[in-house]
Amino acid sequence: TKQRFLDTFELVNVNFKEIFARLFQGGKANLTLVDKANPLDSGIEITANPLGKSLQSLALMSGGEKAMTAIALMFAVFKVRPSPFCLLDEVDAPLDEANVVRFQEMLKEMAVNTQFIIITHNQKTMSFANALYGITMEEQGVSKAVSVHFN
Amino acid sequence: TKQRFLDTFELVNVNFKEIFARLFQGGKANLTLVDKANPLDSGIEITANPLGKSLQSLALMSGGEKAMTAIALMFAVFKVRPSPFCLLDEVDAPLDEANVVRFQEMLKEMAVNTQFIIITHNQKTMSFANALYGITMEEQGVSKAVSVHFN
Amino acid sequence: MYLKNLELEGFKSFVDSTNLEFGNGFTAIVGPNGCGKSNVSDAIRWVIGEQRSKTLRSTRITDLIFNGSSSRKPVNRAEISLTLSNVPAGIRIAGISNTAEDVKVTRCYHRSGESEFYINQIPCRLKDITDFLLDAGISPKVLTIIEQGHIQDIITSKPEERRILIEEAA
Amino acid sequence: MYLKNLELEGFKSFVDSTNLEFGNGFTAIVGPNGCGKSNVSDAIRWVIGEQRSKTLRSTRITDLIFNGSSSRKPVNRAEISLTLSNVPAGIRIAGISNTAEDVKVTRCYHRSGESEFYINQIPCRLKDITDFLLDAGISPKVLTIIEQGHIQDIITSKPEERRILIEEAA
Ligand SMILES: Nc1ncnc2c1ncn2[C@@H]1O[C@H](COP(=O)(O)OP(=O)(O)OP(=O)(O)O)[C@@H](O)[C@H]1O
Ligand SMILES: Nc1ncnc2c1ncn2[C@@H]1O[C@H](COP(=O)(O)OP(=O)(O)OP(=O)(O)O)[C@@H](O)[C@H]1O
Ligand SMILES: [Mg+2]
Ligand SMILES: [Mg+2]
Repeated sequence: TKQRFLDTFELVNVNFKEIFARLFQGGKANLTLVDKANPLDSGIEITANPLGKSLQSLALMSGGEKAMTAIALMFAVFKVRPSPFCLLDEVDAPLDEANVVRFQEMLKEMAVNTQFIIITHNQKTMSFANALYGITMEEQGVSKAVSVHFN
Repeated sequence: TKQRFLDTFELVNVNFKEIFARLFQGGKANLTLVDKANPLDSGIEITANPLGKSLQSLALMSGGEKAMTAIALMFAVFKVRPSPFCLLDEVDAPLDEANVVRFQEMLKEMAVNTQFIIITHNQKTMSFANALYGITMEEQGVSKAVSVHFN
Repeated sequence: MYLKNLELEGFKSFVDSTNLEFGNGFTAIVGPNGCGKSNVSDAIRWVIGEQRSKTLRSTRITDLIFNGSSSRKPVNRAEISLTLSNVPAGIRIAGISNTAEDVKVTRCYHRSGESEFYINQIPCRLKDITDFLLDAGISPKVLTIIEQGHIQDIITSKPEERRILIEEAA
Repeated sequence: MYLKNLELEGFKSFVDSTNLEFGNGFTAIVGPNGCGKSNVSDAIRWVIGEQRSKTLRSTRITDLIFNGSSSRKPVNRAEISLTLSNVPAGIRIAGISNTAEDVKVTRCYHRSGESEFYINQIPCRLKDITDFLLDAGISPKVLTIIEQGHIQDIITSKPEERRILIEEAA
């Protein structure tokens, strides 16, 4: 299974580079094994460089850049092994409008193999959805759901 | 100075209750001294109950409710001793549109005694501002500022 | 396989019996602050086996049961049922024959402290539920649910934690 | 008293000399993800005396100096100047006579490790800057700057930390 781990790691890494470059319209990203001699026990380091920026630690990235990088890694794993469903709670909160669109366009493609449920306040995100569930509290402290379907 | 601490605490508490009730259109909030016998060394507990909801721990509050409660406490302290200026970085990210408006309307009042600088992606927040500073990166990796003034 | 519906009763702010049906596409859940959206996320995490109170934003397990409002008394039981559709044949389901295509897992907690677990209405243990879900590719450990404010965790986490992602995908 | 302007040079993504002028009202700073808005916040926190690298999102102090881009080489010095206007008379300013109404504090860091501090262009120590700002009601400890993603800290923090808020207000 060491070989299987390495194969999976390589696949996820290839996906990560490609998805990162797409979400950031360029730029380079990489996953590396901390301890190459012992892959099954090794941690995984991430390097990520948005387009035109120099190599620097992840800590310096902006709120929106960190969110997009995390999304890129999540999609990279899903392309190898899609989760049956995936619920995302307000992951679009730190994103500017252009990034919300890039994220949503990619999500629509991933949605072929994974059912996505997204909790959001963002109008743009809502416009990409197939269906909308509204949650309300008409009666104080009591949640109620109203479903709105569209294509 | 023990008396001064207690007086300040009482003032902040009265403000907190009032501002919370305004931001939540009702509801009850309270600050309590953990160790009433030793106020100068005591920690401060917060209880906060949005309108119509039962008494429960702060942990159960929603993302937006926690942000509004934090804003209420911040304003409560500012009413006692206004900071000369205050910079808020994307504090409106978890708020729905109605809460952004309530927050901004209160901020305009507080802005009489405190200069506010708000970093935001939110169109509604921008509409409340007196002036706008746009930051761009036309040249990759290099920040540049463009000022837009309006009343 | 996909999540067909989620039934909630007595769980956090969902005191009344509520049935959320999800199509096999991309659904957005919307509503004002504090109306209960993240509680839906907590419900799914709880029924698929999440045990840690902190990650369900509760300090005690009884925080999961509806504890009243200005117009309602508290109740004494929280119940969540999650139905998966198009379940592949051959997944072990604790000795329950997988004849139907839909599999419903149910988790119940009483204020008195008792827990109940069911698969397709038949009593079972929590382990039976988590074993079945693991075979189906669902677990609290993988990227099934990203909590509010936690999207950055994947990249701020320790290198060892990221290895788990690759292990689960392998 | 208010923040009149902020000058940045060589600080994080602000390699070119930049002067931000803030009116005494309510200013919004906007722009796409990663363009440098929070770097402005870091600049203010740093010049008013923030020492902890972690809160400036850096791992080493040299992270604060512009470290290059695809079109620019790194530079060797970061400098931030903050000008306060309408400074009340009588605030101690390290033996520098407060004749003008504006007080400008400057902090400089060289890649070689040297730091420089100035008040109204006159060299001083960091302590002179922080003492002056403390008298003026500004410090990294009070609610002057709320970092991105940290608004909830006030209510999730320990009870002892909240007491500091009251102490500073008293
Ligand atoms: N056991 C419980 N009984 C009754 N109400 C509860 C219980 N647990 C949580 N709540 C209430 O549920 C509300 C939180 O709901 P939730 O976190 O789902 O909101 P949300 O829709 O995600 O909001 P936001 O957009 O701000 O994130 C809180 O107001 C809380 O008081
Ligand atoms: N020392 C440095 N040299 C060059 N660039 C730097 C340096 N430190 C940080 N940066 C860059 O600054 C950018 C981050 O800027 P900042 O956090 O201000 O963005 P932001 O406008 O707040 O974005 P968001 O809306 O996503 O929060 C990162 O892309 C980072 O690479
Ligand atoms: Mg929520
Ligand atoms: Mg930012």
